[in-house]
Amino acid sequence: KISNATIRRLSIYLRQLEEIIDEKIETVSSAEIAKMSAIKDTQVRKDLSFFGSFGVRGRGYSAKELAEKLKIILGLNKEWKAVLIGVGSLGKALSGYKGFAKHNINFIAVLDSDPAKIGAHIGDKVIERYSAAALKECCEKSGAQIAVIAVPASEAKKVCEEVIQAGFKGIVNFAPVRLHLPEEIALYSVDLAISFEHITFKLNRNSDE
Amino acid sequence: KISNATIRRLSIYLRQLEEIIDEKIETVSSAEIAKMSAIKDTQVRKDLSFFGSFGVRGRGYSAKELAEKLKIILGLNKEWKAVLIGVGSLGKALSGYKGFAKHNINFIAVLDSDPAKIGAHIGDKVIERYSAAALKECCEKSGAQIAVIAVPASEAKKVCEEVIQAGFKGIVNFAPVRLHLPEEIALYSVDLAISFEHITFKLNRNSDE
Ligand SMILES: NC(=O)c1ccc[n+]([C@@H]2O[C@H](COP(=O)([O-])OP(=O)(O)OC[C@H]3O[C@@H](n4cnc5c(N)ncnc54)[C@H](O)[C@@H]3O)[C@@H](O)[C@H]2O)c1
Ligand SMILES: NC(=O)c1ccc[n+]([C@@H]2O[C@H](COP(=O)([O-])OP(=O)(O)OC[C@H]3O[C@@H](n4cnc5c(N)ncnc54)[C@H](O)[C@@H]3O)[C@@H](O)[C@H]2O)c1
Repeated sequence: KISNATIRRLSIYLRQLEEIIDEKIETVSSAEIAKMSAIKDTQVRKDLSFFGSFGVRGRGYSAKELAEKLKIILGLNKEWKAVLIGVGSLGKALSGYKGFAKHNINFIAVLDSDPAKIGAHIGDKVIERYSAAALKECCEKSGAQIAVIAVPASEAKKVCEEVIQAGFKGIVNFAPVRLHLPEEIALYSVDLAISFEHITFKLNRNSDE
Repeated sequence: KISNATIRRLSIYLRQLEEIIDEKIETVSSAEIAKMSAIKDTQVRKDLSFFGSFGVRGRGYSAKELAEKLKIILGLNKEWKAVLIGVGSLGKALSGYKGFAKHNINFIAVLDSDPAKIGAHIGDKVIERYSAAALKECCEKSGAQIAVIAVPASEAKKVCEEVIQAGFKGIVNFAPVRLHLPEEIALYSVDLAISFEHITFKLNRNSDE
């Protein structure tokens, strides 16, 4: 089982490689990737060889080939259909975010339980009524694989269970609740506070010096 | 210099410890923290001893004491004043998010450049006109330490430079641009795509088996 920390490193390597490619650099060493990513050289080489990428001794890696390989590993060469559940402030922002399309993630439906919102337009989509049946239809008929949960914390656990019952295997959760799901469900809980802790850690440390 | 990966691990340990504390468990071993966090036991012990936390041989750590220690290290025992720049869909969601107050992060001002938005109310705040001078005032007079950037990608670099000139030392950036800032600035760029890559990586892997 690959840990989240490992997957995150792969995402980081990819982003560094894309930056290198933009600068028209063709070859890169693991030491350079390590420096750019702020990750130990031994870890970089371990990760890349684990996923089957062997650099050329004395030459390093081809930045383009390695980036392509990472994209395949991260599933970025495929199309992904997602359903957005909860079209409040956050859901509204997520549904309009152009960045998802760049990663081949496309919302095929946006669902909410608020009668005042159902039927309203958001971007080019119509908000549909949330129900276990609607979820099933998105998963089975429309082939959606990923459910994005942007409902209040009090609702998230129940929505999560219904999402799994509907057949979804992937969940990106934004609600601040701890979810303990079956092993086979790919879950990622976005915790914006962690982003802020990176900052307060450093500001705190600098003020102590 | 402590890497982002290390800080993230500390945040994860803290969350696992809070869960343990909620379950009224008093003592925890590094092996248990490792298992709950999906991080190697050797790494957990290395991190905790680096930050001065020594468990009791044969007994493990006091969950409450360790959590308190991590909170101090992560700066969570302090109050932080933040400024939000860009009150579009995402900014609106961020300004309304109750989760920040729980982490002692308080938006003391929300700024935008759109005349249609300036003067409008958002929650209990009034949107003020964005300018380098306004930033300086927030930083110097009001003591804001963290700037949260939620403007379009095309504006982010310039806003970032003005934020640094105004004296901010911490930035949480949501715009999808690569920012290369001076070492002394604590920067965290939130990349939601990384969250989705955790899911597509796993869904991709499962479909290959
Ligand atoms: N706003 C942020 O920046 C932010 C950041 C991080 C996390 N979050 C979390 O994301 C979630 C959404 O935040 P928000 O600010 O958009 O809240 P919100 O209250 O504006 O939106 C919640 C939406 O979910 C809908 N909803 C409630 N129960 C539902 C159900 N069973 N099925 C379908 N839809 C349902 C509501 O009708 C509403 O439209 C919350 O859990 C919040 O803690 C928000
Ligand atoms: N919407 C999302 O879920 C999401 C997710 C990840 C990242 N992002 C990124 O966050 C940013 C904001 O996204 P959004 O969907 O809210 O966009 P938006 O266009 O709705 O909002 C941008 C806001 O920034 C303001 N602005 C523009 N230039 C400014 C300046 N110089 N100073 C102050 N304010 C300025 C605009 O007036 C507008 O209110 C974008 O860079 C986007 O790529 C958004």
